[in-house]
Amino acid sequence: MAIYALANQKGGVGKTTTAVSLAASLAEAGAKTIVVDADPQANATVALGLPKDQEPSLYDVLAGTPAVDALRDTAVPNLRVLPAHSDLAAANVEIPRMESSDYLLRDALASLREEAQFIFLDCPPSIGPLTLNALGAADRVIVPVQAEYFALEGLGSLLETLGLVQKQLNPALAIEGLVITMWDPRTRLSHDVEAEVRKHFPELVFETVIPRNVRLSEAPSYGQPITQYDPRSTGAEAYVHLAEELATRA
Amino acid sequence: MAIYALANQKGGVGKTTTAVSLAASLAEAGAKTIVVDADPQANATVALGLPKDQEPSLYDVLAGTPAVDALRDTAVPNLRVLPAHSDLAAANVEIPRMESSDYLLRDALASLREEAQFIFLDCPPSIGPLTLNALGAADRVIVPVQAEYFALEGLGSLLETLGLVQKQLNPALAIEGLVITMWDPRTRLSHDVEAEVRKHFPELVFETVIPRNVRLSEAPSYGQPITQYDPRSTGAEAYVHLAEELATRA
Ligand SMILES: Nc1ncnc2c1ncn2[C@@H]1O[C@H](COP(=O)(O)OP(=O)(O)OP(=O)(O)O)[C@@H](O)[C@H]1O
Ligand SMILES: Nc1ncnc2c1ncn2[C@@H]1O[C@H](COP(=O)(O)OP(=O)(O)OP(=O)(O)O)[C@@H](O)[C@H]1O
Ligand SMILES: [Mg+2]
Ligand SMILES: [Mg+2]
Repeated sequence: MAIYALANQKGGVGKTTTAVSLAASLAEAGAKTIVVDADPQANATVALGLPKDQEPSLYDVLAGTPAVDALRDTAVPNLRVLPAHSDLAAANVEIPRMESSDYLLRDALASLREEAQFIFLDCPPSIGPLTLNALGAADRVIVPVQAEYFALEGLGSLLETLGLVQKQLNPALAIEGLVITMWDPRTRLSHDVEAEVRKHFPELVFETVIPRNVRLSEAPSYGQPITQYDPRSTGAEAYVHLAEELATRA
Repeated sequence: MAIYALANQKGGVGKTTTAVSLAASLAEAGAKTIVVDADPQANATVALGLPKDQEPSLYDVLAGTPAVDALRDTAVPNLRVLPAHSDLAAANVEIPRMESSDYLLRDALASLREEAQFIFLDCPPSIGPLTLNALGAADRVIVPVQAEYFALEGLGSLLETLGLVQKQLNPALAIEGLVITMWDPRTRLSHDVEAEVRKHFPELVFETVIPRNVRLSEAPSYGQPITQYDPRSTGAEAYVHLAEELATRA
């Protein structure tokens, strides 16, 4: 059993898509899986077919509601979600003002560990209190790296930040891996970024590369993960491979 | 003369690319232009050919260094940049602790108004203290809307937030417009998103649509804006049109 945070302060790199698609792939394979949506945008919540701003949400859980009471079923067997709420944006201001606030989420999610084999925490695009709380609660962190220059350029400082988190906040946190996303075979840039990432971080990069696939960006508008929306798409197949790669490591 | 903030809490929608490309297009046309990089990721700084973490940076300006002393020339005539620094990440924690911190950036940038006709503030992907300070300093806000479902889905709540900012922080702030980015003629999704945005916000959307164009994502790796990297690309032409559209309104 492990809790995985999906984190990268660079925006739009595929954190939500990876959390939702990976979780759905593992759930379809029979593993009990939970997605915890720690982003006030609530993209993972909506991508799994739930309305935004339902209650109780993660905001309520941070305020004391038992996490298991906030879990909701999805259309995918074995997959449940702990939904986000726009009020979470206030948590970024409120968390730092509270006593021993670093481990609020860790303590709140402890009871979920018996509920699933895989738990994925989707983080917002920043290294603020919500993301730090998620990194404090997680056992491992998966970093989606979009096959673009800005995402590559920011990777060094992100790994430095994760090193600080390991030292000061959560010594047990391990980097599970970097997953290259939105890889486009037609562009030299994609090939260059992949080559750079494999050169500099050979032991951290997953074998599986997630291709750019429009079906992945269509799926959330139907509230379905890719495994249900279009299981034969290149996007779905890639996430199934990634899930297999993850499961064999676990 | 006007200060424009590029804001959207959704990540990866083209805030930096729009700030840099729009500024470069206006500068090439002879207008004195400044890009202020308010994102600790410092993507706009790097996209304009400057190293990250130079000093003085915007972090120093927030701490009292005169803004004009932090301006740097770029390879584009008439275009200067006020660079970001990774220390800005600390500003998100420090700003709320200071007296009357809401207008720190507004006061710090006041002296720049005589230095340029167009000033663009590139914001990080969040509605935290840095973005709120930028919205407090700006006259207008430009919202890049990626032609994708999540970006469309989050637009309503972003406009609500901007409404609150107008009421409580900066009554003079006007929404300059929504600009559709990464539009791909081959996908139904792009057409659907554009139709939805034009239907719901007809008076706010710019005529010009920015197409998905790999040359735009290659340019930052050379430290050049698109107008220099590949002036005949569809990306450069679209931003030149957008600049014309903006200038005729100004
Ligand atoms: N492999 C892919 N192919 C095509 N589109 C993708 C792929 N992965 C993600 N997308 C789309 O790209 C956009 C960004 O992805 P996503 O929202 O998952 O990133 P994120 O890192 O969670 O963003 P944020 O930083 O805002 O939280 C979304 O519109 C998504 O549907
Ligand atoms: N029209 C376009 N066509 C192709 N690629 C684009 C286009 N606009 C931006 N990009 C690329 O998409 C990625 C996201 O764009 P950008 O970084 O400008 O967004 P952002 O909103 O500033 O992101 P963040 O939320 O992290 O600040 C970048 O790698 C950029 O090079
Ligand atoms: Mg996300
Ligand atoms: Mg940016």
